[in-house]
Amino acid sequence: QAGSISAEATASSLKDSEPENNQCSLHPFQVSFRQLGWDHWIIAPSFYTPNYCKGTCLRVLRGDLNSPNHAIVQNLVNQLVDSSVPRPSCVPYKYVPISVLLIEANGSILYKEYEGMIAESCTCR
Amino acid sequence: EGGQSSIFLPAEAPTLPLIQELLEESPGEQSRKPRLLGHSLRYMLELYQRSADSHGHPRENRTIGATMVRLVKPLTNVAKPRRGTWHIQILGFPLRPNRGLYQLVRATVVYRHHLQLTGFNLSCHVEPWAQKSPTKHLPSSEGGSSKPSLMSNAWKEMDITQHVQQRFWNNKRQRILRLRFMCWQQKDSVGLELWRGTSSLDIAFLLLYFNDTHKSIQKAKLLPMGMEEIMERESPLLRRTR
Repeated sequence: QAGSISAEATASSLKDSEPENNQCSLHPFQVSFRQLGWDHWIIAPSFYTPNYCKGTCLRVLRGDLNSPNHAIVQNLVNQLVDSSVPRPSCVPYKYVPISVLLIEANGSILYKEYEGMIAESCTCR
Repeated sequence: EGGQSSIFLPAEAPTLPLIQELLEESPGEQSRKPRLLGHSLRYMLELYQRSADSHGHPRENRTIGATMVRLVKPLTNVAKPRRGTWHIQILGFPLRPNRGLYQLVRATVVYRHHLQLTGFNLSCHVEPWAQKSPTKHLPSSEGGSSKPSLMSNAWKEMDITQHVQQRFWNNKRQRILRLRFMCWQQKDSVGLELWRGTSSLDIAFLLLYFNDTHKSIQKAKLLPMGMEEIMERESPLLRRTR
Protein backbone atom coordinates (compact mmCIF):
# COMPACT_ATOMS: atom_id res chain seq x y z
CA GLN A 1 0.00 0.00 0.00
CA ALA A 2 2.80 2.40 0.90
CA GLY A 3 4.44 1.71 -2.44
CA SER A 4 1.29 2.43 -4.45
CA ILE A 5 0.52 5.59 -2.52
CA SER A 6 4.09 6.75 -2.96
CA ALA A 7 3.91 6.10 -6.71
CA GLU A 8 0.64 8.01 -7.03
CA ALA A 9 1.97 10.90 -5.02
CA THR A 10 5.19 11.07 -6.99
CA ALA A 11 3.34 10.93 -10.29
CA SER A 12 1.07 13.77 -9.22
CA SER A 13 3.91 15.87 -7.90
CA LEU A 14 5.68 15.72 -11.22
CA LYS A 15 2.67 17.45 -12.73
CA ASP A 16 2.58 19.90 -9.85
CA SER A 17 5.41 22.10 -11.08
CA GLU A 18 5.49 25.79 -10.37
CA PRO A 19 8.09 28.34 -11.36
CA GLU A 20 10.39 28.93 -8.45
CA ASN A 21 9.39 32.58 -8.11
CA ASN A 22 5.76 31.54 -7.65
CA GLN A 23 6.51 29.15 -4.84
CA CYS A 24 5.94 29.98 -1.20
CA SER A 25 8.46 32.66 -0.21
CA LEU A 26 8.98 35.81 1.84
CA HIS A 27 8.23 39.12 0.15
CA PRO A 28 9.52 42.45 1.50
CA PHE A 29 6.91 45.10 2.10
CA GLN A 30 7.25 48.44 3.82
CA VAL A 31 4.44 50.50 5.33
CA SER A 32 4.34 53.80 7.10
CA PHE A 33 2.27 54.23 10.24
CA ARG A 34 0.65 57.11 8.45
CA GLN A 35 -0.76 54.64 5.94
CA LEU A 36 -2.14 52.58 8.80
CA GLY A 37 -3.68 55.67 10.38
CA TRP A 38 -1.52 55.40 13.48
CA ASP A 39 0.81 58.33 12.94
CA HIS A 40 -0.86 60.51 15.55
CA TRP A 41 0.30 58.30 18.37
CA ILE A 42 3.37 56.48 17.05
CA ILE A 43 6.39 58.79 17.20
CA ALA A 44 8.97 56.30 15.91
CA PRO A 45 9.72 54.57 13.66
CA SER A 46 8.03 56.31 10.73
CA PHE A 47 8.19 53.20 8.58
CA TYR A 48 8.41 49.55 9.24
CA THR A 49 8.73 46.43 7.12
CA PRO A 50 6.31 43.70 8.21
CA ASN A 51 6.92 41.61 5.06
CA TYR A 52 4.48 38.94 3.94
CA CYS A 53 4.42 35.34 2.71
CA LYS A 54 2.98 34.44 -0.63
CA GLY A 55 3.19 31.61 -3.12
CA THR A 56 2.16 28.11 -3.92
CA CYS A 57 2.77 25.25 -1.54
CA LEU A 58 3.82 22.33 -3.68
CA ARG A 59 2.61 18.83 -3.04
CA VAL A 60 6.16 17.86 -2.23
CA LEU A 61 7.20 20.44 0.31
CA ARG A 62 10.73 21.78 0.32
CA GLY A 63 12.78 21.01 3.38
CA ASP A 64 13.72 24.64 3.95
CA LEU A 65 10.08 25.54 4.52
CA ASN A 66 10.12 23.91 7.97
CA SER A 67 6.64 22.51 7.43
CA PRO A 68 5.23 20.28 10.17
CA ASN A 69 4.33 16.67 9.40
CA HIS A 70 0.69 17.70 9.48
CA ALA A 71 1.20 19.76 6.30
CA ILE A 72 2.57 16.73 4.48
CA VAL A 73 -0.37 14.66 5.62
CA GLN A 74 -2.85 17.38 4.63
CA ASN A 75 -1.33 17.48 1.17
CA LEU A 76 -1.84 13.74 0.82
CA VAL A 77 -5.39 13.95 2.17
CA ASN A 78 -6.22 16.64 -0.39
CA GLN A 79 -4.66 14.66 -3.19
CA LEU A 80 -5.71 11.10 -2.35
CA VAL A 81 -8.67 11.21 0.03
CA ASP A 82 -10.79 14.35 -0.08
CA SER A 83 -10.10 17.30 -2.34
CA SER A 84 -12.37 19.55 -0.25
CA VAL A 85 -9.72 19.47 2.47
CA PRO A 86 -7.54 22.43 1.49
CA ARG A 87 -3.86 22.20 0.80
CA PRO A 88 -1.44 23.86 3.21
CA SER A 89 -1.05 27.62 2.93
CA CYS A 90 2.00 29.81 2.68
CA VAL A 91 2.22 31.69 6.01
CA PRO A 92 4.93 33.25 8.19
CA TYR A 93 7.11 30.85 10.16
CA LYS A 94 9.29 33.06 12.32
CA TYR A 95 8.72 36.58 13.52
CA VAL A 96 10.98 39.25 14.97
CA PRO A 97 10.00 42.19 17.19
CA ILE A 98 10.17 45.92 16.65
CA SER A 99 10.58 48.77 19.12
CA VAL A 100 8.02 51.54 19.01
CA LEU A 101 7.85 54.95 20.64
CA LEU A 102 4.26 55.96 21.45
CA ILE A 103 2.55 58.92 22.98
CA GLU A 104 -0.36 57.90 25.19
CA ALA A 105 -3.68 59.61 25.78
CA ASN A 106 -2.56 61.03 29.12
CA GLY A 107 0.64 62.48 27.66
CA SER A 108 2.96 59.74 28.83
CA ILE A 109 5.58 58.59 26.37
CA LEU A 110 6.09 54.87 25.97
CA TYR A 111 8.97 52.87 24.56
CA LYS A 112 7.88 49.31 23.93
CA GLU A 113 9.17 46.20 22.18
CA TYR A 114 6.36 44.36 20.43
CA GLU A 115 6.87 40.71 19.57
CA GLY A 116 5.67 39.16 16.34
CA MET A 117 5.74 42.30 14.23
CA ILE A 118 7.94 41.31 11.28
CA ALA A 119 7.77 38.05 9.32
CA GLU A 120 11.29 36.69 8.97
CA SER A 121 10.61 33.43 7.14
CA CYS A 122 7.75 31.43 5.64
CA THR A 123 6.35 27.94 5.87
CA CYS A 124 3.58 25.85 4.37
CA ARG A 125 1.09 24.68 6.96
CA GLU B 1 -9.80 59.31 5.33
CA GLY B 2 -11.10 60.21 1.88
CA GLY B 3 -12.39 56.71 1.28
CA GLN B 4 -9.06 55.07 1.90
CA SER B 5 -9.54 51.69 3.51
CA SER B 6 -8.27 51.42 7.01
CA ILE B 7 -7.74 48.44 9.25
CA PHE B 8 -10.38 45.76 9.07
CA LEU B 9 -10.74 43.71 12.24
CA PRO B 10 -12.98 40.71 11.63
CA ALA B 11 -15.06 39.80 14.65
CA GLU B 12 -13.68 36.30 14.99
CA ALA B 13 -10.01 37.30 14.78
CA PRO B 14 -8.00 37.42 18.00
CA THR B 15 -7.09 40.95 19.03
CA LEU B 16 -3.37 41.55 18.77
CA PRO B 17 -1.87 43.05 21.94
CA LEU B 18 -0.59 46.04 19.96
CA ILE B 19 -3.96 46.84 18.45
CA GLN B 20 -5.79 46.35 21.73
CA GLU B 21 -3.37 48.60 23.59
CA LEU B 22 -3.54 51.26 20.92
CA LEU B 23 -7.34 51.20 20.95
CA GLU B 24 -7.27 51.65 24.71
CA GLU B 25 -4.52 54.22 24.85
CA SER B 26 -4.88 56.17 21.63
CA PRO B 27 -4.90 59.90 22.31
CA GLY B 28 -7.52 60.42 19.60
CA GLU B 29 -7.26 61.85 16.14
CA GLN B 30 -7.62 65.44 17.28
CA SER B 31 -4.53 65.08 19.41
CA ARG B 32 -1.26 65.56 17.64
CA LYS B 33 2.30 64.76 18.49
CA PRO B 34 3.99 67.65 20.31
CA ARG B 35 5.66 70.04 17.91
CA LEU B 36 8.15 71.40 20.42
CA LEU B 37 10.67 68.96 21.77
CA GLY B 38 10.48 69.21 25.53
CA HIS B 39 13.07 67.57 27.72
CA SER B 40 10.93 64.50 28.26
CA LEU B 41 10.33 63.82 24.57
CA ARG B 42 13.97 64.50 23.81
CA TYR B 43 14.97 62.00 26.48
CA MET B 44 12.72 59.28 25.07
CA LEU B 45 13.85 59.91 21.51
CA GLU B 46 17.46 59.52 22.64
CA LEU B 47 16.51 56.34 24.50
CA TYR B 48 14.76 55.03 21.41
CA GLN B 49 17.68 55.78 19.11
CA ARG B 50 20.04 54.01 21.48
CA SER B 51 17.78 50.97 21.73
CA ALA B 52 16.53 50.51 18.15
CA ASP B 53 17.70 51.23 14.61
CA SER B 54 15.90 53.38 12.06
CA HIS B 55 13.73 50.43 11.00
CA GLY B 56 12.60 49.79 14.54
CA HIS B 57 14.69 46.65 15.07
CA PRO B 58 15.83 46.41 18.70
CA ARG B 59 19.61 46.70 18.86
CA GLU B 60 21.37 43.62 20.11
CA ASN B 61 23.65 45.61 22.38
CA ARG B 62 20.89 47.70 23.94
CA THR B 63 21.33 48.31 27.64
CA ILE B 64 17.83 49.45 28.47
CA GLY B 65 17.21 46.39 30.66
CA ALA B 66 13.47 46.27 29.98
CA THR B 67 11.00 45.64 27.18
CA MET B 68 8.93 48.68 28.05
CA VAL B 69 9.74 52.12 29.47
CA ARG B 70 7.06 54.60 30.35
CA LEU B 71 7.85 58.26 30.92
CA VAL B 72 5.23 59.80 33.17
CA LYS B 73 4.89 63.55 33.43
CA PRO B 74 3.53 65.19 36.57
CA LEU B 75 -0.21 65.57 36.58
CA THR B 76 -0.40 67.93 39.52
CA ASN B 77 1.92 70.58 40.83
CA VAL B 78 1.32 72.30 44.15
CA ALA B 79 3.67 75.06 45.23
CA LYS B 80 4.17 75.09 48.99
CA PRO B 81 4.88 78.18 51.08
CA ARG B 82 8.54 79.02 51.13
CA ARG B 83 10.57 77.82 54.11
CA GLY B 84 13.48 80.13 54.52
CA THR B 85 15.56 79.80 51.38
CA TRP B 86 13.83 76.58 50.34
CA HIS B 87 11.20 76.49 47.60
CA ILE B 88 9.02 73.40 47.50
CA GLN B 89 6.64 71.93 44.97
CA ILE B 90 4.68 68.74 45.39
CA LEU B 91 4.52 66.89 42.09
CA GLY B 92 1.87 64.24 41.52
CA PHE B 93 2.53 61.42 39.05
CA PRO B 94 -0.40 59.17 38.10
CA LEU B 95 0.36 55.46 38.36
CA ARG B 96 -1.80 53.00 36.49
CA PRO B 97 -3.31 50.07 38.34
CA ASN B 98 -1.19 46.92 38.21
CA ARG B 99 -3.06 44.27 36.24
CA GLY B 100 -0.27 41.75 36.48
CA LEU B 101 0.66 42.04 32.82
CA TYR B 102 4.03 43.66 33.43
CA GLN B 103 6.69 43.39 36.06
CA LEU B 104 8.16 46.63 37.32
CA VAL B 105 11.94 46.24 37.31
CA ARG B 106 13.01 49.79 37.92
CA ALA B 107 11.57 53.21 38.74
CA THR B 108 13.54 56.44 38.66
CA VAL B 109 12.77 60.11 38.78
CA VAL B 110 14.77 62.44 36.53
CA TYR B 111 14.77 66.00 37.81
CA ARG B 112 16.36 69.37 37.29
CA HIS B 113 19.31 69.59 39.66
CA HIS B 114 20.14 73.15 38.67
CA LEU B 115 17.35 75.58 37.95
CA GLN B 116 17.73 79.10 36.66
CA LEU B 117 15.04 81.67 37.31
CA THR B 118 15.73 85.11 35.83
CA GLY B 119 19.44 84.74 36.38
CA PHE B 120 19.23 83.28 39.86
CA ASN B 121 20.55 79.78 40.34
CA LEU B 122 18.77 77.25 42.47
CA SER B 123 20.01 73.83 43.55
CA CYS B 124 17.26 71.24 43.64
CA HIS B 125 16.57 67.69 44.63
CA VAL B 126 13.63 65.32 44.92
CA GLU B 127 12.35 63.08 47.67
CA PRO B 128 9.25 60.94 48.18
CA TRP B 129 6.43 62.74 49.96
CA ALA B 130 3.69 61.38 52.19
CA GLN B 131 0.84 63.65 53.26
CA LYS B 132 0.34 62.08 56.64
CA SER B 133 3.92 62.40 57.74
CA PRO B 134 5.15 65.91 57.02
CA THR B 135 8.82 66.31 57.72
CA LYS B 136 9.80 69.13 59.95
CA HIS B 137 13.41 69.08 58.94
CA LEU B 138 14.85 69.87 55.55
CA PRO B 139 17.45 67.57 54.07
CA SER B 140 20.97 68.84 53.68
CA SER B 141 22.35 66.40 51.11
CA GLU B 142 21.27 64.75 47.86
CA GLY B 143 22.45 61.24 48.44
CA GLY B 144 21.34 58.63 45.96
CA SER B 145 21.17 60.73 42.78
CA SER B 146 23.35 60.45 39.73
CA LYS B 147 23.59 62.17 36.39
CA PRO B 148 21.26 60.52 33.86
CA SER B 149 23.18 59.36 30.82
CA LEU B 150 20.88 61.03 28.28
CA MET B 151 20.67 64.45 29.88
CA SER B 152 22.93 67.42 30.53
CA ASN B 153 24.66 68.13 33.84
CA ALA B 154 21.67 70.18 34.94
CA TRP B 155 19.69 66.97 35.46
CA LYS B 156 19.95 64.14 37.94
CA GLU B 157 18.33 60.73 38.26
CA MET B 158 17.26 59.10 41.51
CA ASP B 159 16.27 55.47 41.91
CA ILE B 160 12.91 55.06 43.70
CA THR B 161 12.20 51.47 42.72
CA GLN B 162 11.76 50.20 46.23
CA HIS B 163 9.47 53.07 47.17
CA VAL B 164 7.18 52.51 44.17
CA GLN B 165 7.15 48.72 44.50
CA GLN B 166 6.35 48.75 48.20
CA ARG B 167 3.72 51.45 48.25
CA PHE B 168 2.08 51.42 44.85
CA TRP B 169 2.82 48.47 42.66
CA ASN B 170 0.55 45.91 44.27
CA ASN B 171 -2.32 48.33 44.44
CA LYS B 172 -5.12 47.55 41.99
CA ARG B 173 -6.40 51.11 41.83
CA GLN B 174 -4.80 54.05 40.16
CA ARG B 175 -2.67 55.95 42.61
CA ILE B 176 -0.80 59.22 42.63
CA LEU B 177 2.90 59.11 43.42
CA ARG B 178 3.78 62.37 45.11
CA LEU B 179 7.33 63.65 45.16
CA ARG B 180 8.65 66.73 46.84
CA PHE B 181 10.73 68.91 44.55
CA MET B 182 12.84 71.17 46.73
CA CYS B 183 15.11 73.96 45.60
CA TRP B 184 17.52 76.02 47.63
CA GLN B 185 18.47 79.52 46.62
CA GLN B 186 21.57 81.33 47.69
CA LYS B 187 20.09 84.79 47.55
CA ASP B 188 16.75 85.74 48.97
CA SER B 189 15.48 87.22 45.74
CA VAL B 190 13.26 84.75 44.00
CA GLY B 191 9.62 85.60 44.58
CA LEU B 192 6.86 83.07 45.02
CA GLU B 193 5.20 84.17 41.80
CA LEU B 194 8.32 83.32 39.84
CA TRP B 195 8.53 79.97 41.57
CA ARG B 196 4.91 79.19 40.89
CA GLY B 197 5.43 80.02 37.24
CA THR B 198 7.92 77.19 36.88
CA SER B 199 6.27 74.54 34.76
CA SER B 200 6.28 71.14 36.41
CA LEU B 201 6.63 69.62 32.97
CA ASP B 202 10.13 70.98 32.69
CA ILE B 203 11.55 70.10 36.08
CA ALA B 204 10.96 66.38 36.63
CA PHE B 205 9.58 63.21 35.10
CA LEU B 206 9.16 59.63 36.18
CA LEU B 207 10.63 56.64 34.32
CA LEU B 208 9.08 53.22 34.85
CA TYR B 209 10.87 50.18 33.41
CA PHE B 210 8.86 47.01 32.81
CA ASN B 211 9.35 43.48 31.55
CA ASP B 212 6.61 41.30 30.13
CA THR B 213 5.14 38.70 32.45
CA HIS B 214 3.88 35.30 31.43
CA LYS B 215 0.36 36.75 31.44
CA SER B 216 1.16 39.48 28.95
CA ILE B 217 2.79 37.03 26.54
CA GLN B 218 -0.08 34.59 26.98
CA LYS B 219 -2.62 37.32 26.32
CA ALA B 220 -1.56 37.36 22.69
CA LYS B 221 -2.86 33.80 22.28
CA LEU B 222 -6.19 34.28 23.94
CA LEU B 223 -9.31 34.76 21.92
CA PRO B 224 -10.77 37.90 23.39
CA MET B 225 -13.89 38.51 24.12
CA GLY B 226 -11.60 41.47 23.48
CA MET B 227 -13.08 41.81 20.06
CA GLU B 228 -16.71 41.89 21.21
CA GLU B 229 -15.84 44.41 23.90
CA ILE B 230 -14.16 46.67 21.40
CA MET B 231 -17.12 46.53 19.05
CA GLU B 232 -19.48 47.36 21.88
CA ARG B 233 -17.32 50.21 23.13
CA GLU B 234 -17.57 51.90 19.74
CA SER B 235 -13.96 52.95 19.76
CA PRO B 236 -13.00 55.90 17.56
CA LEU B 237 -10.75 53.72 15.42
CA LEU B 238 -13.52 51.26 14.61
CA ARG B 239 -16.00 54.04 14.02
CA ARG B 240 -13.65 55.43 11.42
CA THR B 241 -13.18 51.95 9.95
CA ARG B 242 -16.93 51.58 9.49
